Amino acid sequence: LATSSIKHNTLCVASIVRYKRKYVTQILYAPL
Amino acid sequence: STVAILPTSLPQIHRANLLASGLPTAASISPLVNKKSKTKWHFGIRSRSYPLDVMGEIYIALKNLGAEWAKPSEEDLWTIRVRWKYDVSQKNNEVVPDLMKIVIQLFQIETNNYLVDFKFDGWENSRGIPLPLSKITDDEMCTFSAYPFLHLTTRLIMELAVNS
Amino acid sequence: DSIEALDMEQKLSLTAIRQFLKSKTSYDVLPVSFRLIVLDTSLLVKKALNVLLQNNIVSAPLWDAKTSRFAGLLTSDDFINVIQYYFSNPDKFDLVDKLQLGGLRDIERAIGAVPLDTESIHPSRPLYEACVMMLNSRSRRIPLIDQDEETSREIVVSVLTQYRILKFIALNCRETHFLKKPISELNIIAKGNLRSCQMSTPVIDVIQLLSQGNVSSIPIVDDDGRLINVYEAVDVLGLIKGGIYNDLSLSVGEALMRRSDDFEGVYTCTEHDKLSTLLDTTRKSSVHRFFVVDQSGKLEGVLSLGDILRYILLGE
Repeated sequence: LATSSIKHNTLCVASIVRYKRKYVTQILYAPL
Repeated sequence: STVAILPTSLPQIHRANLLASGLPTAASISPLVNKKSKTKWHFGIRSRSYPLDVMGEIYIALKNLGAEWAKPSEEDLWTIRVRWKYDVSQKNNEVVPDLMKIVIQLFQIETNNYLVDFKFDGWENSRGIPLPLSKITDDEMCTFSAYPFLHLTTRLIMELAVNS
Repeated sequence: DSIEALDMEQKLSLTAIRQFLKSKTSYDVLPVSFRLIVLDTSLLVKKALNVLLQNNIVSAPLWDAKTSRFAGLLTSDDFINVIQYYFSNPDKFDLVDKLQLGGLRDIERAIGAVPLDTESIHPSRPLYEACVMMLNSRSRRIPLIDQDEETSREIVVSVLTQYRILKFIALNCRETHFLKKPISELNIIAKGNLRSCQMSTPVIDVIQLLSQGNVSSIPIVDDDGRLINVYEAVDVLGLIKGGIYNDLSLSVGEALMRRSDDFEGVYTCTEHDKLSTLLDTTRKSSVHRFFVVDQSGKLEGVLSLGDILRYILLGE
C-alpha cells in the first residue's frame, strides 16, 4: 500500500497492480 | 498548414488586454496557480512511537472496525493476519467472497523510525463455500481491483488517525 | 486526375485506418504503465475539485464503497450543474458547500439536466467498437471496465477519451499522412447557428449556453465577428475553485482571468487545411478542438475532435 500525506482532510492511498501485461497505479481519494 | 494558436487566447495576453481595457474587477482576479505539486508517496504509514504501542494502536483500531485476526505466533509478534468482512449488497445473491485478508507488518527503518506495511492477502467467503478455482490462464490472472483493499485501508488509517 | 487521385487516396487511407482500429483493442491504447485516479463518492465536491486541479485532470471515475462498485464519471458537466443549481437557489450555499459526489445525481435531477450516459466497454473489445460508442457518448469518455477474477466486481481499468484515440491513430497510422483533401470538402465543419458570445457577456449566460447546447466550448467574438478567445467547459473548475460562486455576474472576459498560465491557447485553422495536418497537430499538442477562421480571423465554424473521429469512422 502506498500512501500520501493527508491534505485538505482528504486521504490518498494507492496500489500498483499488474493488469495483463501492463501496470496500473490505482489511486483512491477518500474523505478523512 | 494554416493551423495556429490564437494569440489573444494566451492567458498572459488576455490578461494584459483586459487590464488595458480598464475593467475595475480585472485586477482583482488572479490566475489559478496550477502548482503541479507532485504527490509524494510513502510505503504504508510511518511512526516514531514505541513498537509495542504501535501494535496496540493497530489492534484497538481493528477491534473498533469489527475486523478479526489470527493469534500471532510467539516468534513473529510484528505481523498481524487480518480477516475483515466487507459485506456489500449482492445482486441476485451471487456467491461473492466477502472476507478480505490483509497482512499488516511492522518494519524498523532505523532507530525510532518504524513503518506499518499493509498487504492484500486474498479473499475468503464467510459461508465457507470454496472459491471457484480461477480457470483463466495465468496471463489474465491479473484482473484485480485494488479498490476494496484501498477502501478498507483508508478506514483503518482514519481510525488510527482519529484515535491518535 | 489529381482530384480523382486525391479522392481515391483519401478513401484508401480511411479504409486502412478503420482496418487498423478493428485490429486493435482498447487495451492496446493503454501505456505500459499508467495511473488511474478514482474518487470515493463520499468525498465533498469541493475536495474532489482540489484533487482534479492538483492532478491536472478534468475528469475521474467515482467509486461507491457501500456497494463496492463504480458509480460513473465526474466530469465538468457536473460542476456546470452545480453552478446552475446554485444560481437558481442562492440560499442553498450551505447545501452546495457540503455536497458530496454521491449527491450530484440529485443536483442533476433538481435542475432537469440530462444524466450523463454510463456506457462502458471491456478493454479487450476491438478499439473500433469503443470509437463508435464514443461518438454517441455525451461525456466524450468511455470507461474501460473488466471484472475482478476473484470477486467478479467491476474494475475500471482506465477511461478512453476522444483525444487519446485520435492521438493513438496519429501515432500509429502512417495513412493519416494521405488525408489530403481540404476540410471544406469533407462536410464536417460545424457552421451556421454557432453559439458564441462577447467578452462582456456574463459568465453565467455562457455557462447556460454550454449546458443547453451540450457543447464543451463557446467562442468569444468581437463586434466584427473575429474570434478573440474561447470559454471551455473545463474553465468552470477554475471558477468554482476561486469560490466565485458568489459573483456569477462576472463577465466571461473576467472569468477567463482565472485560467492558469500553462493553458496552451486556442487552436485555429482555415478550411483549406487537411486532416493530415490536424491529426499531426493532435499528435504533438493537447488540442481540444479547432476553430475555423477566414483570412481576417473571422469565425467560420468549429471542428471538434468528435467531428474528426466521426469522419474517420463513418465518413465518405
